[in-house]
Amino acid sequence: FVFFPGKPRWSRSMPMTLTYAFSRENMIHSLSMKEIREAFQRAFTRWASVIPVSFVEVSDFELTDIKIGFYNGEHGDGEPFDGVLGVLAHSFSPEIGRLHLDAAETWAVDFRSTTSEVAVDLESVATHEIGHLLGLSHSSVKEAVMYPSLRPRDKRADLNIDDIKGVQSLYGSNPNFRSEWSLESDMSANQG
Amino acid sequence: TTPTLAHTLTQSATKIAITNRNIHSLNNAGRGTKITGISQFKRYLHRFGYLQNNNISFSDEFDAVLESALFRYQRNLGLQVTGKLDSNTVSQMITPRCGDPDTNTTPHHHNHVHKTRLTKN
Repeated sequence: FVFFPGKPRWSRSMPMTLTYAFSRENMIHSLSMKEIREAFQRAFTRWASVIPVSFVEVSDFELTDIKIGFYNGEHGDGEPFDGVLGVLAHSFSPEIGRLHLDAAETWAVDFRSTTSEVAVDLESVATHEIGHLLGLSHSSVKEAVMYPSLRPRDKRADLNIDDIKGVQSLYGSNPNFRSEWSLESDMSANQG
Repeated sequence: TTPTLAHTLTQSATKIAITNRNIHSLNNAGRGTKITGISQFKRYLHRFGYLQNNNISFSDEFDAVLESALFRYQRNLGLQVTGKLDSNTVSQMITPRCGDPDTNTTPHHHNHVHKTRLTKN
């Protein structure tokens, strides 16, 4: 795992709650709002299960910590989107809280309901971008959520041990967190 | 001879335009080779933080700077480190990705992003 230069993180006291909201003006209509909200909810829950940070959706876009929107081309941050495929999304390091997705992509939440060869899994990309918002940069571990690329119709939304160790280095561990990796570690320690 | 890529090359820094029959000429390209279209790989590597260039114009020569950037890119992305535009590397480059640069190679780029956001805020 890799941090951003200077290792920025959200600096509130633990356990912390971060709010997020969707831009009403910058939204896609190929998926329902319910599908989008549920995909993001699952993505946020993954990170919240390993660190003492919780995420709550709010309606006030201006006052929220994390602002989520779908944008086309040039959208004011100097990093224009490039149409179908290429760049899928980008987001910013703590505590900027902006998560932008390319509105031109064929976003999907269930590949069984689309035959498009360029369909991109929204939940996987959301999970990756939330990692950036929390302070993780790109990992060289191909199985990690924070690996920078994702093929169309692929899904990589489950946190890898590399992602978990990285984010826990920034925020500590969720007291309720117990991973398959720690169980394996316990078992081998007991056998030893 | 200078092989020519038989297609219109994209000007986008984030997309690599390539066809199967071009892979061979790129795969054999090494330092000193000139192939039309190499500049798109330089532009891509610059965009994602692997190649420094203040002029933002790129030649089609496979030079030492490109080779060095490829070494870093391949190492960083867990690819076999060849310093060449081999098929695995090109395949990785045409795979959709996150727009954030790979920061551990060029910390200054993200500093720039920080500055931009701070100014806007």
